[in-house]
Amino acid sequence: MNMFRFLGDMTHLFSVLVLLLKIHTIKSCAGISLKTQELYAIVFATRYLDLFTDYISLYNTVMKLVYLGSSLSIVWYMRRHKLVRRSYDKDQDTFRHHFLILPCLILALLINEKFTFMEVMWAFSLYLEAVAILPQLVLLQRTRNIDNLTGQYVFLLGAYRSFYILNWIYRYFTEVHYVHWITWISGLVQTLLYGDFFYYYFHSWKNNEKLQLPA
Amino acid sequence: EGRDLNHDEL
Repeated sequence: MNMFRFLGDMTHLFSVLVLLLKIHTIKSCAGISLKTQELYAIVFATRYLDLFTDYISLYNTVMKLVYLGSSLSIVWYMRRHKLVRRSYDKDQDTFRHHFLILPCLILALLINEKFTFMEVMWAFSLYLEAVAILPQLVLLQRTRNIDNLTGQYVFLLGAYRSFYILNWIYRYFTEVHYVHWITWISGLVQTLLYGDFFYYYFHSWKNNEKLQLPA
Repeated sequence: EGRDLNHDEL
């Protein structure tokens, strides 16, 4: 495993854990989109079906379980915990996230590396992950401010995306037969969505303003 | 139905 891949996994891990620990500690999820969190839980659940069929390494298995457990915990906190639930910006978090799922499923049925249940689910999870941040971006745009919680969260997710792209470039040049077009293209789309966010984040930070995304 | 494609990334 190369350093880019490891750093990508770690920033991804921290993004989820930091969010979970903060929600647990401050008993608030203000500014966090439940829609995005539910989509991530679906992404992990559909991608890691191979937990039951394939063993890659202890590292892979443990990381998969931690990602699954922490993302499901976040959803549980936001939906069920009586204090956290109260801080959820329900009226602002209006993105119709269910409408993202069907197109991703259709796309996965059409474009996959192999037409098997596991591979279609794998492709579905990649397509869904690419767009899962959209409800969060819409919520940021609505509330027009970014606090430390959401700022760090999206920053860590962005770092994760960047490291994974470096990992793919590194592996392409150092390994034979390492070609994953579906992963690369959906990963690139996802990173571009973050890039859009970063542009406005840094712009507002430079001007010392509250974050304001274009309507 | 095992996975014969090598998806070793997370």
